[in-house]
Amino acid sequence: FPANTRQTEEEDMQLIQKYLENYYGFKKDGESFVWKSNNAMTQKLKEMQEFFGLEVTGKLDSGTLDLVQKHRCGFPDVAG
Amino acid sequence: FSTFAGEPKWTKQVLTYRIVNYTPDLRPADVNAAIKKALSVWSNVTPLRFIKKDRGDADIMISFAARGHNDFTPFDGPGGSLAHAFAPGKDLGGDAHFDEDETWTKSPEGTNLFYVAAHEFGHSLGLFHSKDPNALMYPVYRKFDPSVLLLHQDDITGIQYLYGSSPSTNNDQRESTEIKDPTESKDPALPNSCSSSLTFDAVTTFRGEIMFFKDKHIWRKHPAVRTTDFELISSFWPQLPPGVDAAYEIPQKDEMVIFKGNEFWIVRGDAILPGYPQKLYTLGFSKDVTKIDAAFHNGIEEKTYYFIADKFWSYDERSRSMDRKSSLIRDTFPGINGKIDAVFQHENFLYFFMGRKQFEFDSDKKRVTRFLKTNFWFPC
Repeated sequence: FPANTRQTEEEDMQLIQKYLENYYGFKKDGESFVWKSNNAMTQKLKEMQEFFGLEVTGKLDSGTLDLVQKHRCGFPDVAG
Repeated sequence: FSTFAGEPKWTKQVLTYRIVNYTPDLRPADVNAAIKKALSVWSNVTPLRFIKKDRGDADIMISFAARGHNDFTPFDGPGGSLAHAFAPGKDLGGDAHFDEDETWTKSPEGTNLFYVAAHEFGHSLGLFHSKDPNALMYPVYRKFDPSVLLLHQDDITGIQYLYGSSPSTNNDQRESTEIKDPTESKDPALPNSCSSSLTFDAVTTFRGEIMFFKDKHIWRKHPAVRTTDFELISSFWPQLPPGVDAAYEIPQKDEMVIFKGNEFWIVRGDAILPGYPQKLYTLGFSKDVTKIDAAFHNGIEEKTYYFIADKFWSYDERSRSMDRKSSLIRDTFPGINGKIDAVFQHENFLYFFMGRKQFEFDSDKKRVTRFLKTNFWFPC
């Protein structure tokens, strides 16, 4: 059977959203999240990828996911 | 590197820190050592100096806590966010919080406290996160390698942008001449801070500390700290001659004025302001005044008092005028009779030094309240 990717995608989504809220000042605006190039979350994801020198795709690729799991300082990366 | 918006930084060079509580993961002595070493990472490359306090308030309050801990930024359990710190400022400003849900270690395994603390104190001093993956101020924790220099050039450039560099040569001198307590030194040429016959050339406050001048040395004492630092005057101000006559601080201007013979210098931090020394008469003294014995500045009256033999003059900073004639010391400061060596103001008291004696004078009650030894302020 194909792996039940639905569950992990959901978890990854929550993980990245929490990360962007904590360190990039992302404010969830209520809309259910859909990958659109211009929406707030994608913009914040690009900001994060740019800060860490990752490929700025705006997508939750493996490099980004890997970085989001790492231990870090609790202070934001962008001025609040 | 980057700084916080508005570039908040400490305006003083001597900062206090206090470890409010301890993690059970390490012995308290190991926590003390890790914190002290993490602060020295920054004091080694700037003029900043850190003094540990064991009680009361301090500029940098250090604590361990889990989850919510009254600063609107709760921790997130094991992993994830390890610690955070706040930009320079009052109250929460400068404070550093460590997540108790981590396993704090003093080895490369687990979460190394020294390494994380050094990063957090970068924030406490005004640095934001760096994009340079080799910099200490990079936000992601990397396995601690004790063989690698902790500060990257990016960190040094950032912190020196805010505070300037350490007076490196003096710092070396300071290292070589900084003796915690001269009573331990075997060199007879060094004055003994606990001798009952100790006298001083001059005494003044200085950025929250008290400075005791003697020949070519100074003792530095923070009122809230037991120990004193003993240093060469030249390790701060190489151009200043030894054996000064008097010194006083104008905190509002962050200036200290130092006198020797008929000349005086004005310093700010470890820099002598340009155009000094100048002659005494430029302050308004008659030309026959060739030296002064002692001086202090009263910040409330905005007046500076200059003592010569058994008399004194006062200079009014507001009207920018010197007394036309002198007054007898004992008339204004009853109980202080004769020539004084040094004087300084601490809280609401004046401390007059005359030979081996020190008189505490209450400025409100206008009388001497205590007779003290000259080494009263030292841990003898």
